[in-house]
Amino acid sequence: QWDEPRVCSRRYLKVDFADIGWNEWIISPKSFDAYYCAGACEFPMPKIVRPSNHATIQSIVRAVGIVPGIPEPCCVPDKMNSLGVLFLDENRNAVLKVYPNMSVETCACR
Amino acid sequence: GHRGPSWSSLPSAAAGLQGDRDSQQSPGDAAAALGPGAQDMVAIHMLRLYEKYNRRGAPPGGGNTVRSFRARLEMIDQKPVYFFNLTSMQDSEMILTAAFHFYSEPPRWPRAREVFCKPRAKNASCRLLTPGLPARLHLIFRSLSQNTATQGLLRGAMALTPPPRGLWQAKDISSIIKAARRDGELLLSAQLDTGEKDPGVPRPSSHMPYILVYANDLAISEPNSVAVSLQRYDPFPAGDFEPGAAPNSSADPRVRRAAQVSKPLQDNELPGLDERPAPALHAQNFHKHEFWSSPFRALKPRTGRKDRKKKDQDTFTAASSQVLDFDEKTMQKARRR
Repeated sequence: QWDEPRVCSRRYLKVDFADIGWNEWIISPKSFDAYYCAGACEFPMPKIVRPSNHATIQSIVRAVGIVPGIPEPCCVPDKMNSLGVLFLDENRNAVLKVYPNMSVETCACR
Repeated sequence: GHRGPSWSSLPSAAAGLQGDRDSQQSPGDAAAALGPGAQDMVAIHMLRLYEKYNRRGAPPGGGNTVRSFRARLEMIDQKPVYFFNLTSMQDSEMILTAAFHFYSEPPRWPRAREVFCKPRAKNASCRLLTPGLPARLHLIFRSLSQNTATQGLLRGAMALTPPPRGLWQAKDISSIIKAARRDGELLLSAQLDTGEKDPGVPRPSSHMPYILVYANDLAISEPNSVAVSLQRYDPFPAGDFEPGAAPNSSADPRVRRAAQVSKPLQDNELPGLDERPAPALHAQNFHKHEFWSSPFRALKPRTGRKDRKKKDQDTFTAASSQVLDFDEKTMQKARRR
């Protein structure tokens, strides 16, 4: 954990469908690399966190402290990948669906 | 036509299934998950489509959804009729193409000729025994309305030439499926009529026909779309607002998608109410009901699902209700949703 970067970045998360109770009807994959975003979006934000213009302004306002209660911008998924899932429907027929935004490719401060 | 692959051909599928997205599963495992009838063509076909998507990243059939439908065999007038229940298709799924996959038996006459006519015995008696070309196959589709037991509306018929050997074939039935769906008749029957009085014993289950529907689900880009088809336990079980109720304690772990509404909607709260500035939130917690007009104030605190259901029925039957007074059609639609 101490090696985890403090700045907003993508972290590893493997999701096993059995852990969330979906394995009864999901045939494949049994698990996938979902990743997640975590970390600070502190002023000054480096380019690597790909801040939106709004996030840049928000972080400045927060750093200056002129408006109380303004939080840091959020560290959220920026680019995401789809995932094909083969599962059984209610009638136990096999269905293949390609779900968008299932795993994180990059994170950003927004 | 396409040949029916055997399970020995699945090592190629294994490579796709054991890619970086899924390092734990072999095709055998996946087939086992498909159930006891897994070693049939539809299971193999779906696994191959999945493998192909994982390998190439190209959406299957140009859309984002492929649904398979297994046949249920029934003998009607001593002839096999295959029934398909297509009702699991979602309204948001726009059908791109649909195909009927079936196994064509080889015609029976070549065997008879082989018996009576040796390769070089082309005498007159042998020629007399040759019964001529085999009869054409007729593939007939009918749709059935869910509430009727009648044979159903003829949706399409096509004549096929039997292949010289047993062979899996596919026929485009996009127009048939689209028309059946448009008319709301999603119970479909298919009959392979050989013209013979006694078509013989039905095919083994591994040769059962199936339908594949390639579709583009327009709702898949909606937020939380994965929950619609994959999250099958009730996120708000019956006792969620009752003291001592455990989360996710619904008796039926696989509830219909109708239960997958967001909490604000279940609470009859206006979406976005929580987005007001922070100081206002505190006041909102105590005076939430003041945002509502008078008819909603009459609503009593939430009750359990069963009670709510009973209450709905009461509301429906009692025309004098002061809370909601929808007509029957609207209520039925609401319940379905």
